[in-house]
Amino acid sequence: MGCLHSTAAREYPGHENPVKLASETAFSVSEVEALYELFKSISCSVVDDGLINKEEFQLALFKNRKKENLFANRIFDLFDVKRKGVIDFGDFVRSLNVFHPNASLEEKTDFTFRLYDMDCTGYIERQEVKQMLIALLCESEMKLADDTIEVILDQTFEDADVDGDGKIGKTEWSDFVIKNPSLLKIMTLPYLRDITTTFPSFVFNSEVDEIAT
Amino acid sequence: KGSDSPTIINAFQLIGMSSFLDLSGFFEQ
Repeated sequence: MGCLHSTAAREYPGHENPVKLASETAFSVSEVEALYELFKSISCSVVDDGLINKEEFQLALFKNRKKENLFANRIFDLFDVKRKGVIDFGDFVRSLNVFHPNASLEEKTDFTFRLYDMDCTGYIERQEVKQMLIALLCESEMKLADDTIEVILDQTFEDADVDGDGKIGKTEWSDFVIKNPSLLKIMTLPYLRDITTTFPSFVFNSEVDEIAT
Repeated sequence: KGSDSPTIINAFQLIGMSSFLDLSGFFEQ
């Protein structure tokens, strides 16, 4: 958790207080302030309204605002916690927090479940997995025979869909992830542990005095 | 800590290879 001994945190009009955000995440106050610098630069890249829209999100991630992709859209939707079509600073920090090395496995497991439950039915369905698999194959220009794709899906559901109802529920997903921990690898960005030294380009001098524990 | 189940590669391992799930780009402003 962010640890703070301070009397003077910055305020960002229209955005959540960095001390509050630090108290709810693994980021320290100065790291939240550094993330605000990053957020500012992304949120003004197309429309300077203090919010990140989908175009700005894609531009920041891929340096290409036209790069439509199934996964990129889904990640944006998950960052857009308030379902407003834009990401505000609080959404941005809390969503990135899930990728922090110190975030709990439960949070990471839940995020991946929602990522793959594209239709928000409460289940990861075979058709969704197939759609994502095909998207991945197209992206990487890998070619697999249709039969091979079905075999992979059969095997995946045999392993994960324990009750055999043709879809993967949340508990089934948790159990599957415990048996296959590498599935959460995409959910940890190691450099979030110390963003202020790893990415000095968007760090400024914090007004907050912090003592790490 | 367990290692992954010794089955053939599962669909989610493949899906996790998507570059669109890598958020590193955010920090390369």
